[in-house]
Amino acid sequence: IPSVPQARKASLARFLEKRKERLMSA
Amino acid sequence: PSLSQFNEDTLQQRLQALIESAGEGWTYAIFWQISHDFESPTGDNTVVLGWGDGYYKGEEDKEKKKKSSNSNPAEQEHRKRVIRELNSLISGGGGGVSDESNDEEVTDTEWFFLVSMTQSFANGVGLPGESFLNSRVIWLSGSGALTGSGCERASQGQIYGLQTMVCIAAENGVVELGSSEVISQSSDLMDKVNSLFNSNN
Repeated sequence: IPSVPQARKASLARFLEKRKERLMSA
Repeated sequence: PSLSQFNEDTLQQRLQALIESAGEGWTYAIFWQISHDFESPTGDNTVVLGWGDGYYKGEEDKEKKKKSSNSNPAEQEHRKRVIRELNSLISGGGGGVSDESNDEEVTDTEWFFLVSMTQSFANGVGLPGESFLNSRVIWLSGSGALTGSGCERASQGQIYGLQTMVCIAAENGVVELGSSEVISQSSDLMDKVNSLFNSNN
């Protein structure tokens, strides 16, 4: 199912980006 | 934007809206989306719940955050290495670029959320599968409830510092919420899931 890895990749990118933001604002 | 991009964006917005409007200390929300496995060995059209999207908010209490990342040094090193590799993968292999977030402790709930992206559940199996099959709400609150549920995902959640796990069945999947705090069952949250994730609202 091609859409599944794509969804995971987008989620992963978002998670890592938000993690950076959280750590910078801490 | 493509339709799939549109769905992805709205799914993220709905998960975020759910957590931000709930007004309680939810750590994350995940949408487990149904898909159909047409290549099932039995030839059946098997329903599988896989990663749709997730929103990780984190723990607000810094003390709790500290406590929830007390894994041993080897485990921390492993987590940091995985985060480094994933960062490099996402940024298109820009290896060597220093990034301070790569060296920060990876908390237990962050790790649990990250590992969840690799998981899927057959209909009726595990916390999300059971919730979807029976179209019901599963609300486990208190670490005893998580370990006593007999469900591997709930036990794992407890090991990684969660004290509340909830699965609410929706039309096309299951909404799962987790928290490192004890949160009592509320119909308000179920109403919110209903209005955000079911089209007949």
